[in-house]
Amino acid sequence: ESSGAPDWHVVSVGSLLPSSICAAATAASNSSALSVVHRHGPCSPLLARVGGAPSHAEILDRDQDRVDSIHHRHRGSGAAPAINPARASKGVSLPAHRGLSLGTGNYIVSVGLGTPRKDFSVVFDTGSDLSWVQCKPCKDCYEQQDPLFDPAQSSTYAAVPCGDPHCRGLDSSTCASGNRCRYEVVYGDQSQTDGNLVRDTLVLGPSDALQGFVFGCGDDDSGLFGKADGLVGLGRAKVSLTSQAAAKYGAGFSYCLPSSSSSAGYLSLGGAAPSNAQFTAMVARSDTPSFYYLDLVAIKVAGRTVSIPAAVLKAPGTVIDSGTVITRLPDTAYRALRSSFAGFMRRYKRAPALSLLDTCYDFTGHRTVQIPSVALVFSGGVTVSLDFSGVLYVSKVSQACLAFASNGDDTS
Amino acid sequence: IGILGNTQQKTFAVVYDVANQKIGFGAKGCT
Repeated sequence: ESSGAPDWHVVSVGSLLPSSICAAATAASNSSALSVVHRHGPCSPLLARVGGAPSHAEILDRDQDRVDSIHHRHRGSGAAPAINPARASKGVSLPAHRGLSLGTGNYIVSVGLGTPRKDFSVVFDTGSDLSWVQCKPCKDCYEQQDPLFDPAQSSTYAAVPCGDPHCRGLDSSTCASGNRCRYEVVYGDQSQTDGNLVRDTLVLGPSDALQGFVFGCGDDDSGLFGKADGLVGLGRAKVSLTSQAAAKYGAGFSYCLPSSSSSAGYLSLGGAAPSNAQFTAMVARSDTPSFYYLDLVAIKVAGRTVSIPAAVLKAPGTVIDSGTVITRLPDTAYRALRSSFAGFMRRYKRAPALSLLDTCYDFTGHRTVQIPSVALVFSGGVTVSLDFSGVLYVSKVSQACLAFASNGDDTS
Repeated sequence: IGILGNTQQKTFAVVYDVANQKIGFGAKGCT
């Protein structure tokens, strides 16, 4: 193949499951790089909730909420979604905006805020724009990992006034007493954050500071945030971290998500691309300006192109998202991929489906397994041969599933 | 629309070149 990638992955069954011990090394290769870890793995700074991390089935079920909210935003439905009355009453003065569901497969980074710096563990999300943390004084905050951010203790804190372009540019904002800009984000799973839009110094890595970073100071927050201290938005809008950091670091960012929840990756603003990176066109759509789109044009299994009509992939487009766990394909494309993959896997015993994953295998009794490679081909001929960790979702040795799912049909 | 999820992005350096409107993938990006 043009990528030079092997057509098969040969993997020891003993290495399929992540370690329960964090094996993360120091991640930062430059001063603005942040270490990225899985929210529910042993490297996460967030304490496990009561009863431990969610099950794989729970993670995948919640993933569908995230996908549903992406589709909802893409369709641009004019009708306001139904809001839980209990939640709606909290943000009565603000127009509720339905955002993305958070999902539970999110990754965590640590950032510093204020002067002197205080550290916070926040979800990172390429599908939304506004960054926020919970702040003092708090009317109604959920329990989080670290002490709340206290603006009174920071010498560089300032409120953002109502006339500020960042305030006027928000999807949902109002002007409160004292010329304070109030924001609200209602996520697709009904999680919600309300608070003041503020500015303070953001510290990335050991010491690299971004002065005057605009973010939300949440004081009325609830939902499925776990113990995260907040969220950092990496979407395309002007208020996102990546947009605000562009003047200092350049208009771009990169990240690497680790192969296992027991190891670490990185998030880096600016900086040079790795020399082996292959580039495809980024596509923008005015109806969903926060999302990053690209053009997926073909799929290969074991080096052979799967038979999928070009229009099936090309017409709807593809969003790349850090917060969705499992790649979704148009139904025709998924069925073709599944058929091809299963054809190469006939030597293995089938296992029951796992939530939305319907092509699963039982590797019990095998020392090694041989899995066909899966490659995604993007416009321009860029062929990305997935790592083994991107082909199978392994809940246990007796249930390893093709890590793709259908959107249900080709048009929804 | 299709969605490229984070499982499939694992171990790649995913580069968002906003200035040039390109997205890049570099294999073995975490090491």
